[in-house]
Amino acid sequence: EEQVLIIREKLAELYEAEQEWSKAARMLSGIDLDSSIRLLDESYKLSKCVKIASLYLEDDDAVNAETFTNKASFLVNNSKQEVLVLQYKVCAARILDMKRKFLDAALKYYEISQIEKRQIGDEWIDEEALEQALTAAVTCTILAPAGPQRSRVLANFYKDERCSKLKIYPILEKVYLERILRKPEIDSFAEDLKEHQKALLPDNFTVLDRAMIEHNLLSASKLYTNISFEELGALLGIAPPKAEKIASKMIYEDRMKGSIDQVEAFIHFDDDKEELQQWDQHIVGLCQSLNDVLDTMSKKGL
Amino acid sequence: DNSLLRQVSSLLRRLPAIESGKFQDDFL
Amino acid sequence: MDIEQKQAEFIDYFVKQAENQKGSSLVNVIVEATSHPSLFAFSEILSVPSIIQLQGTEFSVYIDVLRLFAHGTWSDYKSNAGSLPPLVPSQVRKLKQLSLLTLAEVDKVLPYDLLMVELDVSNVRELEDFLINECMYSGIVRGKLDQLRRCFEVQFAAGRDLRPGQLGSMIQTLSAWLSTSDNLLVSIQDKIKWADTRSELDKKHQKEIEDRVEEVKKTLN
Repeated sequence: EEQVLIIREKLAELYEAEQEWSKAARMLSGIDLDSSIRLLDESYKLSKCVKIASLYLEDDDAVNAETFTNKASFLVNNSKQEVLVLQYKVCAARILDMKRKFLDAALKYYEISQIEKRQIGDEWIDEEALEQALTAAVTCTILAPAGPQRSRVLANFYKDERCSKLKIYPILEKVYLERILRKPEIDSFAEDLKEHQKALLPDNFTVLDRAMIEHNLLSASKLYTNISFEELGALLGIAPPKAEKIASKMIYEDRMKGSIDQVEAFIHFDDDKEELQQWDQHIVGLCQSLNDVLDTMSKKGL
Repeated sequence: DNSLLRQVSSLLRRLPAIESGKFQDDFL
Repeated sequence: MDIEQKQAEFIDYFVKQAENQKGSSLVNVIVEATSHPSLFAFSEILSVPSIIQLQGTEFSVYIDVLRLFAHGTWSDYKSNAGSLPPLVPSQVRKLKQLSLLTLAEVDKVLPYDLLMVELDVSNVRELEDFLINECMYSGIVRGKLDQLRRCFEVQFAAGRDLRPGQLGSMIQTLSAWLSTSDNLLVSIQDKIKWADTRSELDKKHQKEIEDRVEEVKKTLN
């Protein structure tokens, strides 16, 4: 087994040098990590699992990669090798990202981006890598299904002043402010997306399309009391029946409050807050503005 | 002070704070 | 940050520009100010001496432009277009934004038909895109679009420069507010007093009943 292991590692190195990622991964995955004949120590097993997962991810093969990150998940908690743990976390985030579990992926990327150490073992963590992780976190959040959960994560990122320096910040701000995104903004956001983030879904919309349509629909719900499906389709740039379908799904999943009147072909948006609460809020806002005026007057000695 | 006057002018239009029929029902 | 804070720096900038220029170069300052995307207030610039001195010169028409942006509307411009210089697109957009603020002074529910006439817009989509992108997203108004009732409900609208003679009605409104608020506070005090009195009476009544129950119990025993 010893000789086989060495040959496999050598061959895997050669495949990797040839950028034959999946062949390299398959070569390494032939190593019997659970052999009863020869006990391998846990950190060796962990390093192999992480390595194989990373190689599969180079070929966007999330399924095989996940097999090995799952194996690694039983080993990672006892590991003292911070580099390995970090690599494991990156694999896990990328797999969630590729499986389009965008909100989970965003939180993992964000955790990675918050690493304080700049040197782990003999590995240097450069700012650019952390910035990439932060950008990936923001990107995944924007692609996540629009709703209260995503809004909470967006709020965290919007308040993290590191984000204000990212190229993606302008669109993060608009998404956080629940503003309708126009085509030019969406196109510029799409430029930096990975293939799987622009993949075609069964309903012939891409992952990006769905995310943007849902976001714009939720943004429209903050601007409209009600809207016809005709106009909503025009606003979202899609056929009215499609707009109705997406709206009903979001309402059903409690990601947007409203009701659909199919006879009139209208959607009525409900406010999160009860009318009485809104009334209170408007009066509070009015009193605050009045105080601001009085403060300004006293500052100006009027 | 023009800025203050504009702010007061904007304030004056903030009432009534809400007018919807639904509010009347809820308020009642 | 509210609109007044946002535009304060631009007001200062253009006032200084106007103070340091004379004659024809003031025309550029006026055109630049009335085109600036974040400036919706022009009284301060109007009161700069060098601007006032344009009166009676060949550039006095630019004082009319400033006055139009301080108090006027798109309709005003159209009915005086012959005596005013042509406006560039960014000025047209701003004047329409300012027209919305003037409409919002009169009413909090603005019918689409009125808006489409006043803003020279031909269809609902175009009107709503203007209200969303140029008005709500630029922070000069907050509100809700109601397609069923075809109206725009205004919750907040930034204040425009005061027109001459508007101060009196503002003071009237404020004093009406004051007396209404005083009356409101008085009636709230009365209600609180009434509630206290009632609760005292109820407690006393409750006590009497309990005493009666005790008596009856004793008698029975």
